[in-house]
Amino acid sequence: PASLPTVKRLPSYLHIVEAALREGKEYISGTVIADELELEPIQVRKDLAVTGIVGTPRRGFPVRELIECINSFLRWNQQTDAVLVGAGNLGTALLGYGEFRKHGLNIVAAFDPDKKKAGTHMNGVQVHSLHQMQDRVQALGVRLAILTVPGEHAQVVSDLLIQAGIQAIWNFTNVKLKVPPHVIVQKEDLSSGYAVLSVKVGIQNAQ
Amino acid sequence: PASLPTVKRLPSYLHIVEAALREGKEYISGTVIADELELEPIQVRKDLAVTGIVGTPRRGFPVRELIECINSFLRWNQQTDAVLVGAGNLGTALLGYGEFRKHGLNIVAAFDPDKKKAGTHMNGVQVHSLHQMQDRVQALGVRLAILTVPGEHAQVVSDLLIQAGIQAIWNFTNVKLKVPPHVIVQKEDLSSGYAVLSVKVGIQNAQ
Ligand SMILES: NC(=O)c1ccc[n+]([C@@H]2O[C@H](COP(=O)([O-])OP(=O)(O)OC[C@H]3O[C@@H](n4cnc5c(N)ncnc54)[C@H](O)[C@@H]3O)[C@@H](O)[C@H]2O)c1
Ligand SMILES: NC(=O)c1ccc[n+]([C@@H]2O[C@H](COP(=O)([O-])OP(=O)(O)OC[C@H]3O[C@@H](n4cnc5c(N)ncnc54)[C@H](O)[C@@H]3O)[C@@H](O)[C@H]2O)c1
Repeated sequence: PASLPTVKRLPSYLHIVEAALREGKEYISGTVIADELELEPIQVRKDLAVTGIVGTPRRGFPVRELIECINSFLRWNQQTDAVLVGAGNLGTALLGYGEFRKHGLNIVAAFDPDKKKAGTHMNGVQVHSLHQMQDRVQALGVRLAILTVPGEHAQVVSDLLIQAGIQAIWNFTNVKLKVPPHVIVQKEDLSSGYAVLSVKVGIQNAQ
Repeated sequence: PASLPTVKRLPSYLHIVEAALREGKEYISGTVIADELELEPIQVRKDLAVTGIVGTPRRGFPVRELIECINSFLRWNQQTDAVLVGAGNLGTALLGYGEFRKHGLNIVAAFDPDKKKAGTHMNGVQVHSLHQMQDRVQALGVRLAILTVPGEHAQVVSDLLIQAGIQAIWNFTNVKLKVPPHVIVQKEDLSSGYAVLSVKVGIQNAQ
């Protein structure tokens, strides 16, 4: 299968190829994509190869077909139902992000213990109280959960979700979750991006 | 200097060592940190070495000193002033995130063209209209900007910021910014995390 760095680069390629489609282009070359992202053309061609797309010498890749291949490789042409737990600052931002819906992520319900939030709708998604989480996750047969609760509640909430049948967690908290082997955890860590930025700014200041 | 993957791992180590301090521990070993994160102990020790910390055989690293060394290596013990541009869903979430302030990121002002937002305060930060951005950035002498505007406005806003003296941009949009060589851009891309998650869920379903 494809390496993680390859998979991580595909959304940036998709973004550029979709722009080419909007501009009415029929073909796009690996070199054009590489220049836009300051990558090596050979790297881009190797990455795109994992999606099964075949390019034509001198013309490049057919734009529509390339979009289809990337979306299908990422399974972004299929719908994945998810629940979101912790409808606070970050949770609300994610509920409002249309890009995810475009890529098949369908958040069907949110859960939060705050009495002021339970029973409301945020960006088209109904927020329920935490007591209803396990019943609703089971009834809906949802397998994916987005975790945006405060760190100190992350492990307990994750255990409840897994008991209710959740098999994959997109973890936005800064806690390393202990989960059984069959459960996938994808950690999204803003602080490591901020760490890299801080070090780069430090080097810049030292010059 | 340290490699990027090493820098990216340091915040997770810091999180564990800070928890050890709260539990009253005086020393912590590389192995304990490694086990918590499912990493190799030798990797953890190599990473920590870049911060200048020295461990004691059989006891490990002194907890208070290790926290100090990581914070100083990341420059998280210094204050960095920043402005945030685009006080929408994501911008508001970032303004409300106390973890950043703890690590020295001091957002001094936000800017947004929405008349309903300009003149308000969000989580203690004043939101100004976009017209005031360049003057205020210059007057405050801020060098770092957090970009959470819609993708189609990213490049124009980035050009205005750089003209006003900004030298580093934390880019949350999905657009590759074209900037002069002296400007640092750190891209934060939620869609690559979602790509990895989608592929892992696909493999899980296929089993
Ligand atoms: N805000 C950001 O920009 C940001 C950035 C990176 C990471 N995070 C992480 O995301 C998480 C949420 O951050 P936030 O800024 O949205 O915080 P927040 O306080 O705004 O939101 C947390 C929400 O979780 C709810 N909650 C509390 N206990 C709960 C429980 N036991 N089960 C379910 N929900 C519960 C609260 O009612 C609240 O609505 C934190 O773990 C934080 O570290 C936030
Ligand atoms: N919401 C998320 O979870 C999320 C996740 C990943 C990436 N992003 C990216 O972050 C950016 C913001 O997303 P959002 O969900 O907060 O959108 P949003 O529409 O909620 O917020 C955008 C804000 O930018 C302001 N704005 C519009 N034009 C502007 C301009 N020319 N200059 C300055 N501000 C301007 C708007 O008034 C609005 O307040 C987008 O580029 C999006 O792709 C968002």
